[in-house]
This record gives sequence, structure tokens and C-alpha cells, in this order.
Amino acid sequence: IKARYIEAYEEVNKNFTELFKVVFDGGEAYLKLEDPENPLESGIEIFAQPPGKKVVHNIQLSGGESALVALTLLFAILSYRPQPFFLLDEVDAPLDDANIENVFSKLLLQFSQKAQFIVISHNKRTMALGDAIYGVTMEETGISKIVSVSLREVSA
Amino acid sequence: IKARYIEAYEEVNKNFTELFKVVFDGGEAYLKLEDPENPLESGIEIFAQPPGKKVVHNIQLSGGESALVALTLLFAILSYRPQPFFLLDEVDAPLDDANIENVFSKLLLQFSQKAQFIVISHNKRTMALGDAIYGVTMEETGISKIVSVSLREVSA
Amino acid sequence: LKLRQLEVQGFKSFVDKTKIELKEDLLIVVGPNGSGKSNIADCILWAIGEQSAKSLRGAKMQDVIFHGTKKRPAAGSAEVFLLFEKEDGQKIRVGRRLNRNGDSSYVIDDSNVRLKDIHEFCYRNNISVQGSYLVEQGRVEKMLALSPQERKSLFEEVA
Amino acid sequence: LKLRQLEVQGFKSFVDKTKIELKEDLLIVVGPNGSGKSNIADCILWAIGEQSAKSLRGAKMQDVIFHGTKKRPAAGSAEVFLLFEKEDGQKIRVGRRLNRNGDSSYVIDDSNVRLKDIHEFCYRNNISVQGSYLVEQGRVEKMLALSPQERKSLFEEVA
Ligand SMILES: Nc1ncnc2c1ncn2[C@@H]1O[C@H](COP(=O)(O)OP(=O)(O)OP(=O)(O)O)[C@@H](O)[C@H]1O
Ligand SMILES: Nc1ncnc2c1ncn2[C@@H]1O[C@H](COP(=O)(O)OP(=O)(O)OP(=O)(O)O)[C@@H](O)[C@H]1O
Ligand SMILES: [Mg+2]
Ligand SMILES: [Mg+2]
Repeated sequence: IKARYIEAYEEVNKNFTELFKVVFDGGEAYLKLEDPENPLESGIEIFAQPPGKKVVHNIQLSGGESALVALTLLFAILSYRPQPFFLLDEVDAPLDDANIENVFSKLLLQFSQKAQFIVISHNKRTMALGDAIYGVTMEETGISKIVSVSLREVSA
Repeated sequence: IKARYIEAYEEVNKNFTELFKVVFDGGEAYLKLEDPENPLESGIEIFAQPPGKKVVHNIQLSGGESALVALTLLFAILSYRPQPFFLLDEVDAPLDDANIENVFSKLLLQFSQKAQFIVISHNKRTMALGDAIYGVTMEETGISKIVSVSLREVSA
Repeated sequence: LKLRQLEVQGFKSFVDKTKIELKEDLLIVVGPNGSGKSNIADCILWAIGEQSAKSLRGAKMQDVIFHGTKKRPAAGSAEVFLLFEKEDGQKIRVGRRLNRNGDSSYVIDDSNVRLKDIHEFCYRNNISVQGSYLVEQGRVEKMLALSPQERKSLFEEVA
Repeated sequence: LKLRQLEVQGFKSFVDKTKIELKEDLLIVVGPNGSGKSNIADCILWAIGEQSAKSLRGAKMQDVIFHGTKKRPAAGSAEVFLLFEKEDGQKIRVGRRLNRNGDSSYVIDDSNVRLKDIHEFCYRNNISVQGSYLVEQGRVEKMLALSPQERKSLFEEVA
């Protein structure tokens, strides 16, 4: 079971390093153990550096950059261990138009083949990606109702 | 000086209650003292209830609702005590289109007559409100430059 | 495993019985501020065993029960049922109920079960009991903001 | 009081001397993720006396100095000057410098001053020393999230 943890850590690390280069069109990222002498006890840290930049502390990353790094790690974990569904609540809020169109959209389309995604969003581009749109309304104040619109034919 | 604090509290409370009704097109909000017996020592709490809804805890408010309540209080304070400038960094991120167009836009246009506002945004509607747009770019990786475009004639 | 149907009644702003089909793999939830989108995420989180009222934006667990509006009285209880479908077509219904005096029950298909059975269902189906399938509103940077030890326990759950 | 000009050099991603006029009352700052918009807010916060490195997204104060890129070496110091204009037309220049070994200085017009003079300038001009003129990225709900006592100290500053 300890071997499984080490394997998980190394596989996810590999996925994270590769996916980051796709998401950021370059740059470098990897996971590292706080205490390499003690891998089973050690906490896990993230090194993430967008192309051409130097990052001294992760808190220096911008809002949009941090969001993309976090999503990259989430999807790196999914690539290793299948999970049935994800709930993403307004994760595109800090992203600029180019990142929503070129990066986030591609990630969602790719990974929704590996898991079911329920994505809450105010963004028109994100909405256009869905197989279906679920509109939540409050016609009667304080009371929610849901209406769904299927955008694609769903094969049996 | 203690009297000034009480006056500030009451004036801001009055502004907050009135502005909330404009922002939320109804509803009810006010500030209250944690410890009314001890107004000079007491913490200040917020009661904010969108129209027709019942709010038991402020944490139940949605992301967009909380953003609007917080901005309402900020502007209520500005209405009482003039301040030279505000820096708003992506405060419109949680707002839906209708709230940006009908509420946030009106607030910005109204209160930028009382103070200078530097507003960071990814939103096209917000951008359209500005007297000027300052575009930040990183042509050389990791190095920021600013270009400004004035959208209006600035009178002397 | 796929989530195929959501049935909600009395949970936060979903006071009336709401049943929605979730046939697709990429579903976008839209609507005005305050309409109830994040509440849907809370439904799912709650139904599969979330124990922290704070994670559900409340102070105590009963805060998830519809607390009434100007025109409607509070509900006496909340219930959420999730209908899952396995790859072989088998359907599994997972549910939870809670009423105002704190009585709560968990259901898998037609049997009353305990919370640990819900967690067992999660383990068997790779649903994170720590809730790492959820990226909450305003917390997209969470993965980066976690402490190294917290991130480790997430990886342990994955392994 | 209006902010009329910003001069930056060596501060975070603004390594080259940058001088921008701010003639207007409603200025919108735009640009791609990571381009440096929030860094502009940090400039202003820092120049008028922010003491917490954490509030400036760093671990120590020297983290605000341009730390270099793949192609450019780190800068030896950071400086920011804000040019304010009063209603009667009088101009006031407020500045701050910091170099790598920690030497820092504050300037008002042509004189070296101490931090307390910068705070005095803030008090006289209704600029909150607690930084309540700033709503940071991702923290728009801050006013609501503050503890009742924190909110009180904000009101005390206003009064
Ligand atoms: N127990 C409850 N009973 C009734 N209404 C509730 C309850 N808990 C929360 N609400 C209401 O639900 C609404 C918030 O819903 P939610 O957070 O899902 O909105 P949202 O659609 O995600 O909006 P946003 O786009 O602003 O994030 C609030 O107006 C709140 O008053
Ligand atoms: N001391 C420093 N030296 C050099 N670059 C720095 C320094 N501190 C931060 N940066 C860089 O500044 C960039 C972040 O800038 P900033 O936070 O202003 O972006 P932003 O335009 O607000 O983006 P977003 O829209 O994503 O919020 C990061 O890429 C970071 O690496
Ligand atoms: Mg929400
Ligand atoms: Mg930013």
C-alpha cells in the first residue's frame, strides 16, 4: 500500500509535468517532496514556472496563472486515477478570454472524455462547450428551479 | 472623538441601508453592533437580505450576492468620508452579466464622481465604462509594460 | 460510474421536489447570481456524506434545510437522491435525509445504511470522501493553497 | 487629492523605468493573465507604506524587487513614485525605495522622510493606512468576511 502511494505520487508528477507544458505552452513544473528522506511522511510541494518567468514563491503567481496550475494538477490526478465526476464552480472566473478559449476549453473537452463534468459558469465561451446547459432560475423569489437544454444528440 | 465614531457608524449605516435597496432593487440591510450595550467597544456585524429572501447566515449568500453586499458597504463608507482613490482588482469576476450591466456599471459611474477609481477587469462591459483603458502587456516574457488609451476628452 | 439523475426536495433553495436527468458528460450550469447553482454542488456534496456544515456554507447541518422565504414557510426536512449508473448499466441510488430536529438517514437503493456505508460506496467508486472532486466557488487555487501535508493526504486517498 | 502619475522601476515585473499619466477618474486596467495588472495595485500599496510582505504576495519585503527572468538578471532595487495632485493644483510626490540588502527609504517631494511621515500624509488625505481602498483579487467579499472587530477598526479609521 506504501508502494501504491509512491507509484501514485510519481505517476501524477509525470502527468503534471507534461500537462503543464501543454497548458502553459512551455515552462516547467513538478511536484517535490518537502522531505525527500522520508517520502512516506513528507508533505508534497508544487514547483510551477510559466515559460520565461522565474518563480520564487507560488504566491507570486497571478490569479489566472494559479488557477491554471491548480486545474493542471487536478487533471493530472484524473489521468492517473479515474474518478466518476467533477464539480467545477466558476473556475473560469479568473481566466482571460484567450486562456478560456485556448486552454480551459481544450482541457474540458479532453478530460470530459475521462470523467463526467458539472461546470458552473457565467462565461459564454464555456457555456458553448457543453453537451447540455442546465439553467437555474428563481422565478419565485428564493425558490430555485432547473431547466435543461441538450445541445447535442446523446448516443444511447 | 468617540462621538465622531458613533456619528460615522450611524451615517454609514444609513448610507448602507439606502444604497442596498438600490443595488438589490429592494430587500433590506443594515449594520448592527455585536454588543449594543457597549457601542464604543463593540464589533460591527452586517445584516443583508436580498428582496424576498430570508438570510439566516451571511455565508449562505451566493458569491455574486456577497460581492454586491461588500461593494455596497464600501461605497456607503465613501459616501460618508471622502477618500481620494480606490483600487478594485477583478471585483466583477463573480457577477453575472445583468449585475455588471445594471448594477456594477451604475455604481462605478456614480462613485467615480466622488473618488478616483482604478479598476482591474477582464470584462468587456466594465472596460467600456472607463474614461481610459490601461493595457498591461508582457511582450518580453516576465517584463510588464503599460499602454494607455484615453476614451474620452478630459476637460482641463 | 456516471451521475444520471438528481432528486432534491427541501434542500436550500430547492424547496419543491426537483428531478433532473443528467444524461451528458459535460454539463454547464448557468443562471443569475443567487439563483441556486452552487446549491446544486452542495446537494451532491451532501448526499454523498459531507459532514462539515461549514463546507456546505452553514453553521449547523440543519442549515441545509429550506429555511423559508418572505412568502413560504421553512421546510421540515431536506432530502437528496443521486442516481448513479455503472458501466454495465446497473443503477445505484444514494440518498440522504435530514429533518429539523436532527434526525438523519442515509439510503443506498432500498436499504437504510450508515454513513460508513456511504463512504464505502465512495471508496469503491473512486469518489473522494475528502471532496477533492469539487472545486468550490472562489477556491480554484485550492490545490496550490493547500499545505504540503494536506496535499499529501489527498494523494494518499488517490493511491 | 488625485493620483496623477505613477513611476515604477525594479518593482516586480516592472523592471524597466515605467512612467504613466493617470489623468482620468475612472481607469480600467486590462491585460492577459500574468501580465502585471495586480502588480500595479501592489506598487501603489507599497509606495504609500504597506509593511506586510504577505499583503504584497511575498515572503519578505525584498520579494517585491524584480527577481529576474530566464533572460534578465534580478534588479538590485525597487522604487515607486506616486505623483498626487490636490484640488488647488499643488503636486505632492510620494516615493519609496528598497534594495536587496534591505535598505529602504521613503520620500515626500524632495525630502527623505520616515514611514510615520508617509502614514501622516495618508491620514491627512483620507488614505486608509489599513489599505481599505484596495479590494484585492479574489477577495471582493472581504468586507463581509471580516470579523466584527476588524470591521470596527476599519470604521474607527474612517471616523
Ligand atoms: N437553507 C436555505 N434555505 C433557503 N434558501 C437558501 C438556503 N441556503 C441558501 N439559500 C439561498 O440560496 C441562494 C444562494 O444560492 P447559490 O449560492 O447556489 O447561488 P449561485 O447561483 O451559485 O449564485 P452566484 O452566481 O452568485 O454564485 C442565496 O440567495 C441563499 O439565500
Ligand atoms: N519580484 C518579482 N519579479 C519579477 N516578476 C514578478 C515578481 N513578483 C511577481 N512577478 C510576476 O508577476 C506576474 C504576476 O503579475 P500579476 O499578478 O500582476 O498578474 P495579473 O495581470 O494581475 O494577472 P491575472 O489576470 O491572472 O490576475 C507573475 O507571473 C509573477 O511571476
Ligand atoms: Mg455560486
Ligand atoms: Mg491579477
